[in-house]
Amino acid sequence: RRVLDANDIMADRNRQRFQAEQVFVLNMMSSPGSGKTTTLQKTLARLMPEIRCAVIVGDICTTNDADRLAASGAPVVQINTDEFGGDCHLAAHVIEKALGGLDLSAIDLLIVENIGNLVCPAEFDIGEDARVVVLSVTEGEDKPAKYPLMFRECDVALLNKIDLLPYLDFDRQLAIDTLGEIHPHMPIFEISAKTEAGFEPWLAWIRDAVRAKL
Amino acid sequence: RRVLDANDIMADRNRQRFQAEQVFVLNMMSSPGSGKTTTLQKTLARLMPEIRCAVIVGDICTTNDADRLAASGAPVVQINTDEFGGDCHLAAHVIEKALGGLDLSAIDLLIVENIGNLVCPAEFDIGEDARVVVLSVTEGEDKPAKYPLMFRECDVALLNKIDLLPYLDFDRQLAIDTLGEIHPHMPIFEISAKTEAGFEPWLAWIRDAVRAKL
Ligand SMILES: Nc1nc2c(ncn2[C@@H]2O[C@H](COP(=O)(O)OP(=O)(O)OP(=O)(O)O)[C@@H](O)[C@H]2O)c(=O)[nH]1
Ligand SMILES: Nc1nc2c(ncn2[C@@H]2O[C@H](COP(=O)(O)OP(=O)(O)OP(=O)(O)O)[C@@H](O)[C@H]2O)c(=O)[nH]1
Ligand SMILES: [Mg+2]
Ligand SMILES: [Mg+2]
Repeated sequence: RRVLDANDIMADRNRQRFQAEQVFVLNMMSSPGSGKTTTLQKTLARLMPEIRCAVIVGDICTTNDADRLAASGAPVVQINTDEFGGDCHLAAHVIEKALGGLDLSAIDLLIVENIGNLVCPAEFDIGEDARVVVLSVTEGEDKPAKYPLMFRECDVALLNKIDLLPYLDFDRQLAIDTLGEIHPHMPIFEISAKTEAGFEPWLAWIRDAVRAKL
Repeated sequence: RRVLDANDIMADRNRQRFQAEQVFVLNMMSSPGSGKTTTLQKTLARLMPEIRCAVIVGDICTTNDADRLAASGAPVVQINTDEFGGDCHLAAHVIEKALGGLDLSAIDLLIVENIGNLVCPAEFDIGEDARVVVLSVTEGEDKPAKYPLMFRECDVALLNKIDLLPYLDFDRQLAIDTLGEIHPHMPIFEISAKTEAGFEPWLAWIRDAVRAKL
């Protein structure tokens, strides 16, 4: 895994910089369309201005997500991987480059919205303090069993779009049990990014994590 | 792109074999949980025994999908990529290996359910005759714009889970218009794998495609 070694070195460099600047960095991953951006829009609106937030958002192309997030007032940097080969994940060196667009001394919380992909992003350390995986209940309860690396490598899981549960055949208990087998004691927050149901425990987890680093 | 060259050679070998055995091969791709397996369960039930079907299904791990599909009576081969590195896509050589488990002389239609990933699988020719991308309306109307390669490289799009439209803010016209920009004249079938709404035109497309090859 030569490629990952070079990435690990750069990730550690990023991590040292975040430590020196006292910035808590959260790497957010999921399948395409699980609700990362929608969750971030609502999260930023609830955390700011108490917590000084910024976002780096990765996509193959378009600035759709950055435009949506910029409306929060937080500084946002968009990375488009189609400009350098169409990578399906964010690696540490592209995060390092994106930092050039941010003033880390004015930030408490940097959230990286990774590219929608439930496989490769989990393999790349970018220097983050914690990782959160978003699983939409519309995707089915079997995703943790079928894509275990992502759920093993993340620190927190958000079970999103719970407002749709009345219209789905989603087996919530099986999803929770499977997550528990793959990653014992992983905190799971059941939320709706649309209605903001379940947001308080998720926001409390972020506030605690940011405070612990500052 | 050294890796893809070796893959293209193997894909052509597969394609020649499928031609000699008169098997129409369909490569089905999507994000995780868009409804590939559910769509296939309903599709196989409607096409068999008139059309002799078989399936190769790829996942990182578990045999969940193969078990669900085997109930149709069609021969099913499960590929688990965690046995050889956890690849996020199916390449031509693993399809070639999986063919060892099938009697191609007894098959008219071979469907390959690829690994849930809206990026990498579109880059790997496996020797198929056609490709179909499944987009769930729960993922949002912006996926074609944000993940254009997949939608450009596929021959048909299935807009799935339309039974959920009454509960979503999905902009159907924007999704259709964006698909038209990225891939002019791409056939788009709006379906529900749950209720089988919209299935007839999709089944007719398959029957015509299989008949054209035999
Ligand atoms: N009903 C419902 N819809 C949601 C919720 N969260 C997001 N959505 C919808 O899901 C679709 C995708 O949401 P996004 O926030 O763009 O998803 P994403 O994970 O950022 O997508 P990518 O960045 O492309 O991977 C949009 O149509 C949203 O309106 C939710 O909690 N409930
Ligand atoms: N409401 C509704 N749910 C659907 C439909 N199609 C699939 N589902 C649900 O969506 C979830 C995922 O469906 P699957 O068929 O397993 O999806 P998949 O694309 O094969 O998933 P992977 O193989 O893991 O990528 C399950 O909970 C299904 O019940 C549909 O048309 N309508
Ligand atoms: Mg997004
Ligand atoms: Mg499946």
